[in-house]
Amino acid sequence: RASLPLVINTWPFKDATAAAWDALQSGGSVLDAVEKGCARCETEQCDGSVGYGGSPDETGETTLDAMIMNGDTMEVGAVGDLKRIKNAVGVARAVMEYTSHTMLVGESASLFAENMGFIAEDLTTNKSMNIFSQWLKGNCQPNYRKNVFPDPSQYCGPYKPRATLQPNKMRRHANTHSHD
Amino acid sequence: TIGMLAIDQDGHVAAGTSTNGLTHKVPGRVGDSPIVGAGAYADSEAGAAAATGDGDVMMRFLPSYLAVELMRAGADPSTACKTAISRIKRHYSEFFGAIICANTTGHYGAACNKVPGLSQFRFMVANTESDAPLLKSVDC
Repeated sequence: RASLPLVINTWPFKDATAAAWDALQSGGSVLDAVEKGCARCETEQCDGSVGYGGSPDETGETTLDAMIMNGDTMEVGAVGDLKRIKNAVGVARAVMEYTSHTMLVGESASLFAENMGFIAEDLTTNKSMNIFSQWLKGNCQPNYRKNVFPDPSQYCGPYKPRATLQPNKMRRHANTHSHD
Repeated sequence: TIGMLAIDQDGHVAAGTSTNGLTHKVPGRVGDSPIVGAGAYADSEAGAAAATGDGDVMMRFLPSYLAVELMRAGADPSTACKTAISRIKRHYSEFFGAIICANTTGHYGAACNKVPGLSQFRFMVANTESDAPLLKSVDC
């Protein structure tokens, strides 16, 4: 049986569902519901795959990606490779509401966020630092490099491009603990 | 990653995502989550969808956009989700990924690709059927 209103979200992030549902029930818009639901996961660092202190990159930095879309107007706000700002989905909504762009990325997206009043803070935690240091100790495995030397399946970088490209036989590393 | 869809009783639809992406990614790498039509897509005339998984692969097939367009053409949400997953599977049989779909009547569905470590995909639903959010799951 179908019924409206409806909130649905990936993974068993129950607090996020509840936050979105409460937003709807207290008269908020569907945009408010999605923003509040996703922001709850950013705050709670849902299973380490959302928000600050997770998924450090090859330099140990945590960066965030987020988007929000209004199905009535087809407007979209998105941020990619966002640094130093915890509320990524809030910045995505700011892109939608304070620019006529769709997506801002990287350091410039962070400066835009600061100009719009978002607080700049360190997204690194002891946990993400520990993940990073263990990775370095394990010869930087796994990584997402290919056709470079030294052999990325054995060694850390820095890497240089190989003269010849090998056929794409790369084993993919996304899993329950590391995914988008 | 969280992907979320919301539809109110007047049929307004929104979608959103938030993630910290792949662990040990190359600096500068952006996944599928913020890419419209890949991480999520919403159209109040058809419904919404949101995806999660190996974003480097999934974004190439715009699974959320495909699922919404299939629902616009009359597919139920479960079928739309399954079709979006099988489109990727045709090229990357071992990809790690899942998708949730909802149409404007409040029907919803989900689908996932069965790989080691993902045989069942769990997701959350809140509607007037119950006071508290419900944990749902689909077999991959």
